[in-house]
Amino acid sequence: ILGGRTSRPGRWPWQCSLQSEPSGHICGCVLIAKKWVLTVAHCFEGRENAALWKVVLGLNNLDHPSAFMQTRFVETIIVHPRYSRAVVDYDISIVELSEDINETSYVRPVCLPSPEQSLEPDTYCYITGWGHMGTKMPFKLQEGEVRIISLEQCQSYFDMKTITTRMICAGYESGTVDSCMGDSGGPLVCEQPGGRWTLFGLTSWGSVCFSKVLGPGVYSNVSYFAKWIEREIYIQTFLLN
Amino acid sequence: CLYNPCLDSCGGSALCDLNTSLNNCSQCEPITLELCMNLPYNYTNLPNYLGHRTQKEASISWESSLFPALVQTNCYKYLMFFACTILVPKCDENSGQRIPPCRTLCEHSKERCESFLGIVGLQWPEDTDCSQFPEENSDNQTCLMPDQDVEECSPSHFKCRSGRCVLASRRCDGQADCDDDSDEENCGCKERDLWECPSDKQCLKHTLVCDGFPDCPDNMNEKNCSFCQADELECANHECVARDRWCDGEAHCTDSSDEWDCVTLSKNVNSSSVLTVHRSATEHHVCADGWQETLSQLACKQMGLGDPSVTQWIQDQDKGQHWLTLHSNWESLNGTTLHGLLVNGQSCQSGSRISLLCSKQDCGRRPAARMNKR
Repeated sequence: ILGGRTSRPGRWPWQCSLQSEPSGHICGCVLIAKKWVLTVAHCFEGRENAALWKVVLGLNNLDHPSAFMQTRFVETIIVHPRYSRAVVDYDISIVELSEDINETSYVRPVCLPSPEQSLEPDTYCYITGWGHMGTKMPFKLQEGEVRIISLEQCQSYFDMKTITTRMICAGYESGTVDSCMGDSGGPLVCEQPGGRWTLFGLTSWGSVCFSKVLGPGVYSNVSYFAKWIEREIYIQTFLLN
Repeated sequence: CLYNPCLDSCGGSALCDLNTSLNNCSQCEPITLELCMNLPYNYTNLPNYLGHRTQKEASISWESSLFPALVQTNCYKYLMFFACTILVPKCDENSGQRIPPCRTLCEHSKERCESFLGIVGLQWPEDTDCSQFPEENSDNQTCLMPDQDVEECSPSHFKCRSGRCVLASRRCDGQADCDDDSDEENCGCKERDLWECPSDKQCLKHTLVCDGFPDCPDNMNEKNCSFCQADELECANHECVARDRWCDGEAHCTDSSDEWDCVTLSKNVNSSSVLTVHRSATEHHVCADGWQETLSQLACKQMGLGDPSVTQWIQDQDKGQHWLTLHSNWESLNGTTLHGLLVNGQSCQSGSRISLLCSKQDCGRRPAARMNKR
């Protein structure tokens, strides 16, 4: 996360780290139910085998295992069938864990939006992750507040790419707070009335985050995929077992 | 090295020529950089002249955005060709060596286009110093010059009638970018060999029609995709399944869509929510005979909700209502869905149906900040 700040432990209990040996942390991910995590499809490019991955929850410092940490192996990886590697569209995956997590104040699922729920431009939300800070890779979880911008405005930053309704754009025009490499798959969450946090985006792509020319971050639009997520979990839980 | 990337035995080349022996990796790799897919050569050798070690690195580089944008200024006819000779240099398949652009091609590109960068406060990429490239026809080394039929625009560009290149994303965006406006002509879906949504005139690739995912606001791209018999129903992937096999607890569509959304809660007049099963795509109430709390839990879980908070038996007056009752030894069935445990055709002794209230999944709550005495 560029321009963010270190998070207090337990502040984002749905944040998880998708890890693969020997490199350890590869991508962010988000807990949405006791046995289910969301992340983005491009994290699995070249490593589609579930046995290569594990998910770590309840973490704040990647380098310091904590008493609240829970680790699960990956049982199933469901990549969206329309995922396009070339244009990074339909960039979303569902991961089934090998067993339920224990719900604690440090490990808790986020809410999913309904298909009708959409984010208005100028809404402020949070992004979190262990991705590049511009000068270094952090060990401690970083967080930053970003402002949602319209798809039209977002398209004007990216000549070579098409911004689709499967995407959300966020970031200040000046591009101070932004997601970066290693944040992919992590959450863009917004607080709802009543204090509940809902997952509206998954960090997906953007301009080269520490180059001279900055642009907004682009996130997979979770509302667009809400029905697909619900259905895939239903099929995997009730029809395939 | 047959199936895995070559490691350092090939000097860091990312790919291995699959049909050579273990240690004899080719230096050439097929060009995959979309920007340079219409060059007169198909193989490249990395690192390139900008130091990028892989084509992926080249694809997200600053230069891969800079040159296509600069091409639009029409500053030099062969600028895109030059850009590609340094992003994915030609690989000589015999020697495995890189073939550089000729110095004159570099110098022409720089002379005519550098000033455009200056206007917006940007610089010509530092490590494209032209002196590193050989003169044309120097005795012992070949170099690349564009021939007559080289494509001036990359596949990511649209070629205006005037010959200028504009980014393909600018085609039919409602704003003329070509000086002759040709990028805003023939913009109908049919002219572009695309499929048109009747409701909002959105253009879709033909591959998106009838693929099981709705794209038009009225889902028209997923209509009229198959012609099932009168006693059949259409699956989401447009196969046909007999109506009486719909929601019977077993998947008959290859995408299992005959078993989706089979159990729902429907509101009745006194606003309690009645458990409803859509067997054969017809609404059935569930008879309360032999009902147990574990079944309420299964029903709520199957609908993606939290634990059941209220289970009620409601006397049913509606004689014409369809019923499903629990299978006589449902507890020994190994089905995992509620509707797979129900059968029709039995009478409902209690004459009561099940009404259910499920709590919402608990989610999105953060622990309250702890109070610490300082």
